[in-house]
Amino acid sequence: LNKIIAVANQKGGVGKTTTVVNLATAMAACDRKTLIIDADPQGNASTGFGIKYSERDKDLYSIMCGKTNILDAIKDTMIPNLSIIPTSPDLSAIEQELVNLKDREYVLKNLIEDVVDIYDYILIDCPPSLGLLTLNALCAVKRLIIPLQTEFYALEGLTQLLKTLDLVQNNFNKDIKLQGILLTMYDSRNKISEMVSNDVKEHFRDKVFKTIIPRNVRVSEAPSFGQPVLMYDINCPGSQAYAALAGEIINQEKDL
Amino acid sequence: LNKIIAVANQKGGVGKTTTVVNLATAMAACDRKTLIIDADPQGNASTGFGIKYSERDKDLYSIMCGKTNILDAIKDTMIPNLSIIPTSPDLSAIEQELVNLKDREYVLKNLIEDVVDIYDYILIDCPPSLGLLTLNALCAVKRLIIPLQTEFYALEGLTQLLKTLDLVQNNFNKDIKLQGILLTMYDSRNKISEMVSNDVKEHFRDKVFKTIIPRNVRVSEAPSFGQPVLMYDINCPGSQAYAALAGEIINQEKDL
Ligand SMILES: Nc1ncnc2c1ncn2[C@@H]1O[C@H](COP(=O)(O)OP(=O)(O)OP(=O)(O)O)[C@@H](O)[C@H]1O
Ligand SMILES: Nc1ncnc2c1ncn2[C@@H]1O[C@H](COP(=O)(O)OP(=O)(O)OP(=O)(O)O)[C@@H](O)[C@H]1O
Ligand SMILES: [Mg+2]
Ligand SMILES: [Mg+2]
Repeated sequence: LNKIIAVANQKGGVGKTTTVVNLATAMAACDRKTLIIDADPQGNASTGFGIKYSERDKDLYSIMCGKTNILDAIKDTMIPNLSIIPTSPDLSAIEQELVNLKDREYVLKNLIEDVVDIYDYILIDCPPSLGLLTLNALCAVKRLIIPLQTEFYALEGLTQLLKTLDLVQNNFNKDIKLQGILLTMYDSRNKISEMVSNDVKEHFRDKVFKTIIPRNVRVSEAPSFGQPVLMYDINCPGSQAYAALAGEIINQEKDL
Repeated sequence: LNKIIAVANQKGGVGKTTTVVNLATAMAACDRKTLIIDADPQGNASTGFGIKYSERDKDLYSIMCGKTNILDAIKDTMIPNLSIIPTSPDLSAIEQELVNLKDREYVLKNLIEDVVDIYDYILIDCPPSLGLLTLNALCAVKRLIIPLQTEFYALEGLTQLLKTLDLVQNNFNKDIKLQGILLTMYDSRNKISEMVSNDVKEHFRDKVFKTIIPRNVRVSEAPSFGQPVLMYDINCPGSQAYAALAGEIINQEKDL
């Protein structure tokens, strides 16, 4: 099973959470049993499904510090075939708590061993940093998706992130591969969007998903209703793009 | 001198770097001698002034680990009255290196003691996390500016950040105060923008800057030319807003 995927980029606000929430929803709609793990202390992915703070007592933090069994923390969402392990701000304490542990990079990997066979896909949302939480996610997965906002500053971090991927591949997790670079918030009226996406396609060729996620206001409205955009407005350009992305990834699966 | 200001928010992509680069430029244009400290390993603020990687050998990392004297790392920008201490990806190693140091929260504060009297304003750009680098910035400053993107997910982190501010005030730096919450990327066509800004104004009243930064494509184009937007296009709505913000802050100074 190579369908454990981390969605990571240390650049902030590039669409990591939006991609996890909506790609997972589209996968579930294609009858793939899918689990989201919210590994960002901000808990935005949990909020994207309307999970209240009072409902996050059994969360990733309580699993990683051994208080809760992973099976007890898995919550259903309103989407059939889609479950989530939520997160609360407590998770920001985990980095300090793990720092002197022997196998601190593999805590998450060891925990999800128990649930790997239940799901077709597992998607992990990462915080905007290359700290221990993101490292835990990169050590637990087989694939990495890098959302890349089509803005100038976002290009800067890409080299650093790919170096980190190499480092992880050579020292911690030899199975991890780049699933692809996903261009997000593409705005055809903004000449920078075109410049950045041409640049990335030239350098990374077939490593860039054919699907491009357009900037679409409906995408940013959906979380305030606690819904993925595919549920909030299935016909909008954002939903169509995420559905196409799911199709592209599922088809890549067939080639493996 | 209370004009050392951190610009921080653990939510990613909310306009921290854009605010530091352009607010500092507007302050310098009002004849305030200003220094930017780039404390984000991504080094976006340094890129915003066109500083090449090859020119960042003397950077914040080399100062914090004692290899370089702070005065040797200060670089002029193309803007009169405005200097910058640049950053390179090396800085991401500092958190590991400081973790066992006794006064690890005060490394930055102790370093900038030597330059505080040279400048009217010092602005520190923070990474999108509440780790040791941001903590160092919060312990070194008298004021905090919180850029808040007018988007739903961005509201989530605000409570957490204000709790952290309280924690820092009570345990590390009794002088720090909130200078204000800055609404950024406001788009009047997006009903979420209005919802979020009304919400924030209701809760935080006079703690919210009157100046609102509109979403303006010229702002995101400027970094690709290595220029602040006030230099790239002084007449655009983004430049006008950052100039108005500088005026608002300088006027607040008079009331102190
Ligand atoms: N295609 C899109 N069109 C319009 N808005 C979008 C789109 N994708 C994401 N957004 C909005 O942009 C903001 C940033 O996206 P998101 O929070 O998913 O990024 P992130 O990388 O997870 O951020 P962080 O680094 O803080 O974790 C959010 O407010 C989101 O609603
Ligand atoms: N007012 C604005 N109008 C349009 N685009 C903007 C505006 N402010 C910032 N941007 C763009 O939005 C993106 C995010 O802004 P910026 O990088 O300054 O945020 P940040 O909070 O520093 O991100 P990080 O969390 O990664 O440090 C950048 O590509 C920037 O050019
Ligand atoms: Mg996120
Ligand atoms: Mg930044």
